Amino acid sequence: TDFSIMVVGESGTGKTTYVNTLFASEMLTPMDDVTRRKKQLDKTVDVNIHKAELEEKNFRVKLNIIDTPGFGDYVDNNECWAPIFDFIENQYEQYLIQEQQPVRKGLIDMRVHACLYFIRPNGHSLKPLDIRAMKTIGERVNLIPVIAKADTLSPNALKAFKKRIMDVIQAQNIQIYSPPLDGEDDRATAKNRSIIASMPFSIIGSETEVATPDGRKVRGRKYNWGVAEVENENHSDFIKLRELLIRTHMLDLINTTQEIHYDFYRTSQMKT
Amino acid sequence: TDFSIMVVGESGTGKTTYVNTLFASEMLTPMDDVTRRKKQLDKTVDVNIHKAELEEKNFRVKLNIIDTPGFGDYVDNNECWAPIFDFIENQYEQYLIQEQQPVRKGLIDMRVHACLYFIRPNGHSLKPLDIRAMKTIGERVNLIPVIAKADTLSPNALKAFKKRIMDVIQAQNIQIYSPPLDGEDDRATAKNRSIIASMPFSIIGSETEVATPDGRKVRGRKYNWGVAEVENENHSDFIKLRELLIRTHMLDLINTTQEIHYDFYRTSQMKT
Ligand SMILES: Nc1nc2c(ncn2[C@@H]2O[C@H](COP(=O)(O)OP(=O)(O)O)[C@@H](O)[C@H]2O)c(=O)[nH]1
Ligand SMILES: Nc1nc2c(ncn2[C@@H]2O[C@H](COP(=O)(O)OP(=O)(O)O)[C@@H](O)[C@H]2O)c(=O)[nH]1
Repeated sequence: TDFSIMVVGESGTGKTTYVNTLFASEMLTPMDDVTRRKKQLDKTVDVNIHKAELEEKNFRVKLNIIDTPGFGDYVDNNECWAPIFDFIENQYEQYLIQEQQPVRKGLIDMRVHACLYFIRPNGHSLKPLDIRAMKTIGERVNLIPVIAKADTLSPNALKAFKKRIMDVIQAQNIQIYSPPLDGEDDRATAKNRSIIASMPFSIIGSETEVATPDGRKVRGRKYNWGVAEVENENHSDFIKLRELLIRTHMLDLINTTQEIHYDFYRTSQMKT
Repeated sequence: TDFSIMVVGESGTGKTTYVNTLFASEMLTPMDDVTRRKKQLDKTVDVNIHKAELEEKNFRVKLNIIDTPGFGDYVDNNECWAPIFDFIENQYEQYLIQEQQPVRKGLIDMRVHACLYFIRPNGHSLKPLDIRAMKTIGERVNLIPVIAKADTLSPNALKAFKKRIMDVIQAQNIQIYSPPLDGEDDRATAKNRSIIASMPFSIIGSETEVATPDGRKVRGRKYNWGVAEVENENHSDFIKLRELLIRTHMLDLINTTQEIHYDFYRTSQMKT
């Protein structure tokens, strides 16, 4: 199975760390500063693809992580979401071409099944850049907004921030991924309701293991005043998001991509 | 004595909170989100002035805090530092006009004596916007870069971040305020060396008092894993910066503004 996750957000929002944390592997490395600045002088948004094989329980997943360095990093960020939107559509185009072959060999599915949009925890609300980028991207892919570096926000501030973001998402008609609520399995529906209630997910990422004051060894961020734990559900929604992406909703993300987003693209291409 | 401090930085960097923390007063209130977004639709950088009277020991200071909402908040932030630069020059112009009056009544000094530039703690380095804005502003005013929301960075990350910022400041020839090292007072010079060694100052701001795990009541940010204390010198440089601004270096900031920055402006005006 091919499963592709895209991470979008400004430099320094913790995307690389999050991906490393997610797969406890060294798939992506943070660019050193010289390279980062050089790219900024070229004013481009790159699309980098990193592949890995994931073995979860008894199935093998060919996981593709798509990183977009340069997004939102310039003084003038007009249209910086365009390369991302084009990339997503390109993947649909590639798939459409394969589907239209008379002899269909093994289809390679490089379509983006989930796009994690990293929101900066500024504590106020979405920025104009976030609104415009998410509005555009959300029309073509399963968009999952996440609050980056959630250890910046105290519990009450986080709760209020989540609410404000969801209010703006509704007011601005930004389409985001929502797990299905119309299934027959009551337990799954209840689970999905609780997932929806936690959105946008707040994440903490860390590439290191540290010792907590009470002596446990955990993946987390060690401050002079305590340890923010990645996998502590009172500290972050990291586990909720991982379950959704890799276990409970991978199939739904793949299906909705095919049946909603890809189908929309294919239909609009047929018209032209 | 008139003393004016300008705070510059993107929305959500904690400027309002910092000022409130600094004077434990309600001088500035965070704009509610509707206003904030309305201003963003007008794409302007405002300059808001808030006045207060400060009584420190036996002298009275007419303190002016100048806030610049809108800076760096748009999709296209080209030249967003220009209104700030113009404001600073305008204050010199106003002073020059007063100085040139035949009958000089009490001069009103609204010149900016210190400009705190709030750097986002993204963990990498200065953004292109930061570099261009600081380069421009630093030529006209005492520029003091500060790392905002320093509780986002663990001790090692903070140390590395400070070093990288200072390297870029040097490499880019950004002029920042530096306390004098050529005085006759050895103790003052030693103090100044240690101030310079801590730059850029890392600040934590908080409008609330909270209880620490060990039962003290402090101004700080309460997380599920501990309390980041504003006035704990192991947690932030808040106290260092406050001492510099309000006690030990207020006079030097006023003097350098007069003798270096204003003098430069006046001389260049004389030539034209
Ligand atoms: N406070 C905090 N810092 C983080 C977190 N995740 C990453 N960082 C730090 O933020 C900086 C930038 O992270 P990076 O993953 O390179 O960001 P990217 O540019 O979006 O890929 C690094 O110094 C990380 O250690 C987090 O969850 N909380
Ligand atoms: N983690 C952290 N959050 C802060 C700090 N200072 C302010 N904040 C929060 O950041 C958000 C924006 O702060 P505000 O002062 O309004 O920022 P401004 O837009 O620059 O004036 C608020 O939710 C504050 O509570 C800080 O030192 N650390």
